[in-house]
Amino acid sequence: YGYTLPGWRKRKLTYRIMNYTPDMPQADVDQAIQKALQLWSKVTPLMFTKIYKGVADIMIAFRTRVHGWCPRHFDGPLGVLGHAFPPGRGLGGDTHFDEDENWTTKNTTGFNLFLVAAHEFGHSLGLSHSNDERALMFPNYVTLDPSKYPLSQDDINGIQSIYGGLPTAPVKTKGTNIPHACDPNLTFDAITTLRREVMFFKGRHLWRIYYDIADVEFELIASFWPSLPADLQAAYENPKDTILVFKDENFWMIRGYAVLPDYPKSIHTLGFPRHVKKIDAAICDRNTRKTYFFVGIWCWRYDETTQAMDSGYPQRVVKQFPGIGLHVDAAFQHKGFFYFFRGSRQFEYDIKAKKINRVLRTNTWFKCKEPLNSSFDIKEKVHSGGVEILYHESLILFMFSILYLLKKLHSYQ
Amino acid sequence: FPADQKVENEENMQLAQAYLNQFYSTEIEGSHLIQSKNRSLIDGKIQEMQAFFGLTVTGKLDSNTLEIMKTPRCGVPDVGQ
Repeated sequence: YGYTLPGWRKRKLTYRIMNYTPDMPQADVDQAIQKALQLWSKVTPLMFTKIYKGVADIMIAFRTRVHGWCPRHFDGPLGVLGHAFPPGRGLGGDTHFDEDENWTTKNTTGFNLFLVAAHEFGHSLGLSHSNDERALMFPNYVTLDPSKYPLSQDDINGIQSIYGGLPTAPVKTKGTNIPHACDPNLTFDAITTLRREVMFFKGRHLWRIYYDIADVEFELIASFWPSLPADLQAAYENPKDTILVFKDENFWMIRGYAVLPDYPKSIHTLGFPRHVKKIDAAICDRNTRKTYFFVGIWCWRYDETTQAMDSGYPQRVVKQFPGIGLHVDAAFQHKGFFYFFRGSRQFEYDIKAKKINRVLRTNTWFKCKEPLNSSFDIKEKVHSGGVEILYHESLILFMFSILYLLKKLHSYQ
Repeated sequence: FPADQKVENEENMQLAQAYLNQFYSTEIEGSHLIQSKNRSLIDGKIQEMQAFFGLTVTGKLDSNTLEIMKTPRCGVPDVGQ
């Protein structure tokens, strides 16, 4: 990496979008610019505020060819895509994009505004080009998998050599707690199926179980989807092989291991009224292709085929699912049953009979030894960041012992 | 029909001159009369560019160098002033 010192002398910077490209909706431009600035603010003490009039530190504009007093010119389609000026007064910090390019945020033809803006803002903050091909500050445009985090270690080292790292914040106890699979008081933030797996979300972690395999894997959410926040609140798999995860008023759409571009989106785009600020749980009934969203004691029903909320909702949860009266933390469907989770209890629900079949501990899916106690009485083996539960190995050993004894008895007879 | 090698080379050289003017600062004039004088300057700038991009430093306009030059990029020079 390369940089110019001293960078900006202040840490709170303003930006203003002077005009918009006709290639994209304005909201998409706003979002691309905001996301691009956030990339840098997440690894430095810098903060960015958008202003709508007057002179901002970073003035952003779409221009063509020779433009105003700018000493650098654009060259029509292709060639130069954008340029930006290092920190300082006047043109300092300003960022221009060549309007003769085709701008987009979709993964189609054209140049991804988010990526180009993120690169140019690197210049606005004082970085020059890097000759590390993996760096965002490499001068040539490279399309990037939208799920991939665009900053390389080289970029982070570069920007932190000017501004330092993030200010040290008091450690949040919740963030450092590692949940235990067999804790009898275990609760979940959200649960979803994903093809032949079930994923149980808790804080920054998740457990994965497979229908056909006994193993339980324990991973950081960020190891699959670095751009997702911790403490998700709801998740479900829709009939189009996509999972949706929710936190506060936002949701993300995930296909396989890629978070789709243009997310997060507001939950209100799904048809929720403005007063709904978060979703507690979600579950899609694969047979009817209807998704139930749980918000407190209310539930909404969403038609996955028409992509709209069903009329007549919200209804009280207890009316829709007799026996499930209070709020729901998480839910998923397996072999025709709905499994609702509240606190440390799990309700196996027969959706045809509309009644609770069984009440279970939350962690029955993790094959913990019974009776459960807080001392975490199963063997856990930690390797490569995962926890493998060895219950089945013990079971197999036990069965072999019985077989051996039977064989001995038989030989004596 | 084979491409006219001479025309192609001239086009490539024009592209390289425009590229080097834009990103490696020193203005290089394109006139035929002073082309030979510029030659070593162009070679030096090509070498600088090849070193920055981790290419084999030859000072010659080979296919890898041209490919990098043709790729869309940021309009900020690679060298600080």
